Amino acid sequence: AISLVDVDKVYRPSRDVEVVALRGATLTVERGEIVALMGPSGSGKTTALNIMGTLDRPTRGRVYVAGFDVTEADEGFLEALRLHYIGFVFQSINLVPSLTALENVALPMLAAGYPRHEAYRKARLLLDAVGLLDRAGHYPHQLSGGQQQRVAIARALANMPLILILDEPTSNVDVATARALLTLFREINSVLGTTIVMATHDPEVASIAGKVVYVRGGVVSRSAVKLAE
Amino acid sequence: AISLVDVDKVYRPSRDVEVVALRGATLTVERGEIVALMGPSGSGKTTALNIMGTLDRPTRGRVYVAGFDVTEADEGFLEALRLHYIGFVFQSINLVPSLTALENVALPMLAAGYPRHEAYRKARLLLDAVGLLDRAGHYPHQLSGGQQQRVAIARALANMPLILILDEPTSNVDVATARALLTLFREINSVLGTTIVMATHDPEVASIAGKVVYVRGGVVSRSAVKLAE
Ligand SMILES: Nc1ncnc2c1ncn2[C@@H]1O[C@H](COP(=O)(O)OP(=O)(O)OP(=O)(O)O)[C@@H](O)[C@H]1O
Ligand SMILES: Nc1ncnc2c1ncn2[C@@H]1O[C@H](COP(=O)(O)OP(=O)(O)OP(=O)(O)O)[C@@H](O)[C@H]1O
Ligand SMILES: [Mg+2]
Ligand SMILES: [Mg+2]
Repeated sequence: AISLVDVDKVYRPSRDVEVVALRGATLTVERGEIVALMGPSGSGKTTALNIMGTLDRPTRGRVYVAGFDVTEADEGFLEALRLHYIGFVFQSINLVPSLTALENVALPMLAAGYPRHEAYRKARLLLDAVGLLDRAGHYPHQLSGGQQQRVAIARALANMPLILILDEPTSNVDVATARALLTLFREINSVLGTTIVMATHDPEVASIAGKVVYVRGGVVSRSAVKLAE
Repeated sequence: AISLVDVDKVYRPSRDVEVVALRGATLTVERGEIVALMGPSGSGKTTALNIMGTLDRPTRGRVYVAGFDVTEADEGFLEALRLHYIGFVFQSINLVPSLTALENVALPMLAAGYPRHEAYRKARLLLDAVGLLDRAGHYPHQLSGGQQQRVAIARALANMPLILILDEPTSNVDVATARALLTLFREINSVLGTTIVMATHDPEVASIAGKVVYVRGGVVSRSAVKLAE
C-alpha cells in the first residue's frame, strides 16, 4: 500500500542551518496492515507520515502509494489521491475553525461530490461512532481538546479511505475513550481492510499494530517488531 | 494558593443550547502542593483550569487566587496577576507563530520589564532545561509537536511563577521525555515552592501529585486521593 525507499528529508529553516529529519528511511506498509511508528520527540515520525501521505515531498529517495510512484507526481493528482484514498488525523488536529463539528466531518464528502443530504447523514453516523453526536452543532473552539481530536478522527473516516494516517490519535483523550477509539480502528481495519499507519508514544495504542517500527534521529529501523496476535 | 468555591460554568454555544461544563465545583490547592485533575474527555478539566488561572470567569460561585477574591476583579489587575504569578501550558500549546522558540520564551519576561539581554539569557537557560537549545532559532511550524510543547513549558516557567497550570503537559512527547519533564516539575516545586495544578490522562504524570481530584460530567469530586509519598 505505501513504501518509502531510501528517503531523506532535509529542512533549511534558515540559510545556514540544515536539519536532517529523515536519513535513508526505507519502510513498507502492506495493504490491510496496521503499522505503528514509535520514537523520541523530534525523531522524524510526523515527517515520515507526511511524506507517506503525500502531504510533503522527500529531499531524496522514492515514495510509492497504492502502487503509484508519487515522488514527482503533480499536485492535482496527489490532491485527488488524498481526497479519495487517504484519511489523515494530524498531530495538530487542524479542524476548520469556522465550521461546526458536523460540517467539518461532511466537508471531505462534499468535496468528493457526495449529495449534500447524504454527506450530512453519514457525518452524523461518524460523529455518533466517536461518541459526539450531541456536539454536532459546536464549533471547534466550543469543544474540549479530546472532543476536537475525535471530530478529526470522524473526518478522516469520511470517504472510507484505503489508507488511514494517524498522528498521535489518542494524545488528548482518557484511557477509556482511547480504548474505544482503538476498537473502532481495529474494526475498520478488519471489516473494510483499511491500511493504518500511526505515530504514537502510547504502548497500548501500538499494541493494536501488527508491526512496530522505531524511529530515532531520522533513522527508521529496518527490522520491525512483530507483535503476537 | 487557589480555590474554587461552588463554581458553575455554563456555556451557551447557541441561543437554545446550554452546556453545563462545571456544576458546583469546590476545590482547594494549597501553596506548594502538586494537584492533578483526571477524568474523561469533555468532563470539565480545561474549564476548571482556565477559571483557576483567571483566564475565564465562572457563571456562579467564587474564585480565590493567592489570597485575592478574583471573581469580579478587573481585567487589568488579572493581567498583571497572570504575568507575574501564573505560568500556563495550554492544551492547544498556543505558541506565537511569528516568533522563534527563543522569542516565545523571552516574551513574558520582556512584558514584565526584564532588560532584553537578561530575558534572552534566561530564555536560553530554560530552552536548555527542556532539551531544545539547538532549536532556539526555529519558528513553531519548524518544530515537532513534542518540541512545541516543550517550548510552551519553558515559556510557562519564564517569570518564575508562584503557580504553574499545566493542561496535558506531556501529551505530545515520548515516555522518556515525559519522565524528564516530570523531574523538572518536581524540582521546580521542591526548590522554588511553586504550586502546580495539572490536567492529565496519564497515570504516571498524576503520580507526581500529592493529590488527585476526579472530574466527571462537570462534577469535581470532593474527596481527593492522597498518593503515598
Ligand atoms: N465555548 C464552549 N461552548 C460550549 N461548550 C463548550 C465550550 N467549551 C467547552 N465546552 C464543553 O464543555 C465541556 C467541558 O470541556 P473541557 O474542555 O473543560 O473538557 P476536558 O475535561 O478538558 O476534556 P479533554 O480531556 O477532552 O481535554 C465539554 O463537554 C465541551 O464540549
Ligand atoms: N519546517 C521545519 N524546519 C526545520 N526543522 C523541522 C521542520 N519540521 C520539523 N523539523 C525538525 O525535524 C525533526 C523531526 O520532526 P518531526 O515532527 O517529524 O518529529 P516527531 O518524531 O513527529 O516528534 P514528536 O513526537 O515531538 O511529534 C525535528 O527535530 C524538528 O525540529
Ligand atoms: Mg510528531
Ligand atoms: Mg481539556
